[in-house]
Amino acid sequence: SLRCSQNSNLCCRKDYYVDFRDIGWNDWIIKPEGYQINYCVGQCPLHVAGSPGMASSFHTAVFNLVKANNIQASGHSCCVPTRRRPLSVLYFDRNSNIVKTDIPDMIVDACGCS
Amino acid sequence: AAAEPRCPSCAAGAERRLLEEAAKRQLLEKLRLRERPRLAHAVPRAAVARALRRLQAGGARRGPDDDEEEERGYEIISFAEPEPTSPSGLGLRFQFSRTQDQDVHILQAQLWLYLRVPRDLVASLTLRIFLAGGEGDLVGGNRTLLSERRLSAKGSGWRAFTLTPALQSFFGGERRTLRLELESRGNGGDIIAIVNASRSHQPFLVAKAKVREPGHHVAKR
Repeated sequence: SLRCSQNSNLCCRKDYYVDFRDIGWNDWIIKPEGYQINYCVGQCPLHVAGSPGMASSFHTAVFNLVKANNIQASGHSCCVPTRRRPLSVLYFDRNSNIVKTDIPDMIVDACGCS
Repeated sequence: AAAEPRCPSCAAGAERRLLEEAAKRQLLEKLRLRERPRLAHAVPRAAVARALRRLQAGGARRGPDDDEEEERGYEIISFAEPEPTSPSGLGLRFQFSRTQDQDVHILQAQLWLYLRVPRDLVASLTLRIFLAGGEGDLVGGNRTLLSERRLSAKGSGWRAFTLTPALQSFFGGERRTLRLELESRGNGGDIIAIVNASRSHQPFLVAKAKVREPGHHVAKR
C-alpha cells in the first residue's frame, strides 16, 4: 500500500506535516507555511522484495532471481523512498534578501522495497 | 520514545519532536545554511509584496531539461541601503551571502528605482548607473558604467534598469558587498530629488541565477 495504515506492517509511506509556525521558523521562511516530511517505514519480507510500491515489473525480476537462486533470508530488502518531488522555498537570508529556490528530492511521494 | 514514561501521547510527542528536528536539519542542509538566518532588519511588508510581484512578472520558466541539469535555479531580491557619496551621486549598497565554492551564473539582473521626474522637464536629463569598485571607491574611483537612460517628463514611478551582463563580474568574484552609484546629467534636478530611496520606496535588485553546487557530480555518482 502506498500510505501506512493500522492493519499492515508492510513497507509504506508515513505522512507527517511540519508547520513552520510550530518550529518558530515562519519569520524567515515566507512560503510555504510548512511541508510534508514523509518517511518510509515497514517490513520488506522476501516475497515483496523489489516491489517499488507502484509498478511491479522490478519485483517480478527480483522474485524470480530469489526463486532461481534459492536465496534464503540472508539478504535484506529495505523499505526506501522510490519517488520524491522538489519543494519550492521563498525565504529571507541573513542579509534580509529574499531568496527563491527549488530544493530537489525534498518530499517523499512513494516507498518500496529495495 | 523508549525513555518516555508509559503514556501514549508521550510517544506521539517524542515522534513529533524528532520529526521537527529532522525537518530543521534537512532544510538547513538543502539550503546550504549553517544555521537559521537571524534577520538583520525587518523588511516592510509592502516592499516585500511589491518586489515579489516584480519577481513573478519576470519568473524564469523551468526549461524541459532543468531537472537533469546539475545546476540549481535561484531568484533573489536584494533591498538597497542608500549610501552618501558626492553631491551629484547617490550610492546604493547591496549585501550578499556567498558560499565560497558555489559557481554562480547570472541569467537576469534588474535594478528597480522609484523615479520622480519633474513634470515641467524641458531640457534633457540622463540617469547613469555605475558599478563601483571595492570599499570607498564610490567617489568617481574605478567605476564601470552599467546603464544609461534619458528620462522623459512622463518617466516617474517604478522603473527597471537591466544590469545583467556586467553584474556577472561581481557575482563571479569574492566580494559580498555590491556598490552601485547613480548619477544624473542635465539640469532637471539632482539625483536625490529624482530617485526616491526612502524606506517606503527602497530601491531593490531582482536577479535570477543558476548555481553549480560543488561536488554535485560526486553526489550523483
